[in-house]
Amino acid sequence: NGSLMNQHHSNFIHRRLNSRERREMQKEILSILGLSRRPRPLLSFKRSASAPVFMLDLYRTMASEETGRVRGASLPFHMLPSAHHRPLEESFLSQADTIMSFVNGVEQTEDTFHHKTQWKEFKFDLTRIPRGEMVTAAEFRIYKTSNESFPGNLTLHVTVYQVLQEFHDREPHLLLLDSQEMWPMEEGWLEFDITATSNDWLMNPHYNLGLRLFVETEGGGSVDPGSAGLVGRRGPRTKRPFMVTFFRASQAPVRTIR
Amino acid sequence: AANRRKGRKKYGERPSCERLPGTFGYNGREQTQVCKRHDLYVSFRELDWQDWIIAPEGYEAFYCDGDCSFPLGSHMNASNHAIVQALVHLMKPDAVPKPCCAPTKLSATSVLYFDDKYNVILKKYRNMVAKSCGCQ
Repeated sequence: NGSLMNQHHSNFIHRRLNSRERREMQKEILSILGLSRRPRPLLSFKRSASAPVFMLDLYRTMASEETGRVRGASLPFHMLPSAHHRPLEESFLSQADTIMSFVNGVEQTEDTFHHKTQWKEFKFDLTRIPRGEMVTAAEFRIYKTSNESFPGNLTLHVTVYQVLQEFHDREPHLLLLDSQEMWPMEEGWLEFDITATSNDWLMNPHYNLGLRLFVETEGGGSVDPGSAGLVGRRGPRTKRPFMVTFFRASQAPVRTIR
Repeated sequence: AANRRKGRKKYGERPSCERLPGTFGYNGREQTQVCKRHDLYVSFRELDWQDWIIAPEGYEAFYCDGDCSFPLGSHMNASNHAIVQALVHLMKPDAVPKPCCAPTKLSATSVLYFDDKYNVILKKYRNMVAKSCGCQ
């Protein structure tokens, strides 16, 4: 709202700050934000990526709650809006003190010519979690595009596992986290609950070996996730997979010493 | 304490609260108005932070300032304790300060920003925005 912004700016500091005052002010506000320094300059195209767009939608919902307005159905729920698929963020948003999205650091795809089973592996760096925060929910989000090369009524099962232990000479130990059904013609975001895994990774960062995703037919046949329409880190920026985690401040908040 | 007394002209001029020299203290003139909420919009754009702070464009900080002088009947939102504080200040002006002009109701604000690794953080800062002020 332009008029509102003009009104704000008319009330903004009545004189220009000199450079020292400006630096001091920046330092003070960074301290409030809990940052030791400002993050490095950001490339503008990063803003249009899937995670920032999703987070901006959450921000708008949260901001409307703070200003006392009625919550709108503005959350980016694109796929299967049935009660069974209600995403975690709706119930955890109001309780959350911090929500973080994590970009996918590494994405490996299994060599389909040498293995019967095809999968994608994703890794997220959770080492930068703010102190004094507890995970209340976490989800892995991956976009699915429609694919006409499969029969429309074919049911595909998407399953996400946590990699528990890796070996050089054999398959890793995996822990089943969540699974969903999808159909070739569907398009939208798939959400997988990885709350327990996030807590595990926070407590034991060296166990963070990533997630592994499989796609299978009802008969148990393995399907390449990419050909099934799941978008990876090389896909369009607005549809790349990411992870989102909801935190709540612990009872004894950690305060920055100043 | 003796040095502090030297600077004071007469009894009753002790400020409502200790005024610390701070970053936001660029308004040096004496405040004679009653305790109330003032606008302070901190623009992230003015700070050249629009590249890493996604939202909001600025922060409606607000602050409380003004005088909490006896009698407090004219002051809206004066707490019962503020009245006691004002009375004791009248009896012992050197030892006991006036009531403070401070926020009586605070609300949260959220900030959405990037970190160094292009992760996005949405953080709710509780008790950050002064919704109302009063003498306490």
